[in-house]
Amino acid sequence: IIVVEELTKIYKMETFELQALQNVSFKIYPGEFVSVMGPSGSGKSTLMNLLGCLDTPTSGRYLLDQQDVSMLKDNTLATFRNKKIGFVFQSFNLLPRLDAFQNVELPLIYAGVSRVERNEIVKQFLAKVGLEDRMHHRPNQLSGGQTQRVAIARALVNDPSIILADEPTGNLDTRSGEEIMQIFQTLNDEGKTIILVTHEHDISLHTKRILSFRDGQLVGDKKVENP
Amino acid sequence: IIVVEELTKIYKMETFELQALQNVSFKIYPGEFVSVMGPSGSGKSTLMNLLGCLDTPTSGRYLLDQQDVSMLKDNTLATFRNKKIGFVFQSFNLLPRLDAFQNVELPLIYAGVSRVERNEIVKQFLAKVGLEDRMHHRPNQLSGGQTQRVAIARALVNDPSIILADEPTGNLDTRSGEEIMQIFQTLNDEGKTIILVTHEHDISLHTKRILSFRDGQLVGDKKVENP
Ligand SMILES: Nc1ncnc2c1ncn2[C@@H]1O[C@H](COP(=O)(O)OP(=O)(O)OP(=O)(O)O)[C@@H](O)[C@H]1O
Ligand SMILES: Nc1ncnc2c1ncn2[C@@H]1O[C@H](COP(=O)(O)OP(=O)(O)OP(=O)(O)O)[C@@H](O)[C@H]1O
Ligand SMILES: [Mg+2]
Ligand SMILES: [Mg+2]
Repeated sequence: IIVVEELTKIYKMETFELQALQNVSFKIYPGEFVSVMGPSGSGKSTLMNLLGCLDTPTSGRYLLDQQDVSMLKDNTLATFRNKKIGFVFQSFNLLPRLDAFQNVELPLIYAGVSRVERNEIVKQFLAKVGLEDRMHHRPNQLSGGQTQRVAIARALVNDPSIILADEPTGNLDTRSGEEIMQIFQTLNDEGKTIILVTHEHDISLHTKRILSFRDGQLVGDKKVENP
Repeated sequence: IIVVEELTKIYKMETFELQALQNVSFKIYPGEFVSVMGPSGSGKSTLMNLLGCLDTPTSGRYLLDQQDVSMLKDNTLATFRNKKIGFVFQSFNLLPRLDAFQNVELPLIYAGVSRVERNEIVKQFLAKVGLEDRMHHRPNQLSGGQTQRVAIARALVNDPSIILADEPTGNLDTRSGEEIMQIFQTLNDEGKTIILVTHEHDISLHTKRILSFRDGQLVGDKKVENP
């Protein structure tokens, strides 16, 4: 479902070029549950932004569901992305003037879902992440972990076939983190493809394959024994 | 050095009152190394904001270095705080238009440190957190963990006697997290008082005492065996 070939991302700084990703190649099949690990600054979020069609590579190819993403025009790309991919950002990226309910509702509005149905779905997903009693809090009235959970609910609400989550448990206590992994596990059992960046070994053990990065390069790709 | 008595924080929402902290009392002596743990939403950041003099309690008393903080006027409070406390925020709170160097330099400018000296100190602290080659990147040109490390450097640069760190390793891989804990350990050996919020058990084992919270209340206070 995801094919990445020689994916490269270079940021042009004033006096030099910074190679954030260098010739990264791998394949991910439908229904896989993959973690992405590596040191701070090794290129994980850069990769996730490329996979999520939020950024374009400097060179290399990215095929999503056999479609070469670079061939898609902006609005086709946006629809393609909103329908197929749910993205949990490392820094959440919630809209500060909307409350939790409205933030989670947004992707459903873009997908043209009716108001009555949106109401149902948003409440259901906020309840899943334990935030039904925080629906009308805005992001600055939520704790760090609550904000993270709103971002997770928002990523799942359109029932995407691919979930990209960048450090989804970074601000969660162990138990809340386990609850989130349960949600991901259930989605994976339903056939969703899940790629999550994590620095926590315990979290990676819930997945079935670990892609390891260092200095912008893919340096490891192994199965998890007894996930 | 820190005495908290019946500290309470209530947020007034439209239809009800949310009790974020309820009658919290404890004492922390100079040179202690304490972790604060508890589920998402249990009041940890709210407590840290009160200890950091960034917010005022609804009721209760907070004595910092035997000074009742509620007695201080705004500018006295600000000077008191900037001199004594280094604060690492859960969401970093860097200034987006300044680069890493300028963000770390800011507390030194407020403290009236000369330009020549500031240059030295900022470079030294950015090197400590491994970011000497990212000095001129702005926050949106840094990885999540790099942004976190800039926030840590900024908190330490004025050599404060008290360090309050809210999830300082939440976005760091295990090794970078260990390097940060080494920095905190060295500062603690020098006599600094350190209070850090963490959800990671391994991180809490580096400290010597754990305060546990649940639903806004202090529910546990124990020593760490063999930190
Ligand atoms: N400005 C606010 N208005 C209303 N409620 C708030 C506000 N800030 C925080 N809260 C609520 O107070 C409670 C405690 O929040 P706090 O940020 O202290 O939690 P926390 O322990 O730091 O959680 P986390 O581990 O998720 O960061 C939460 O339930 C949160 O929803
Ligand atoms: N817009 C940008 N301009 C310049 N350099 C950038 C930019 N964005 C990221 N970088 C650099 O690219 C490298 C990879 O960043 P990336 O965010 O992918 O790392 P990461 O693996 O997600 O790290 P972390 O675990 O700390 O979140 C970093 O060294 C970072 O400084
Ligand atoms: Mg990242
Ligand atoms: Mg918090």
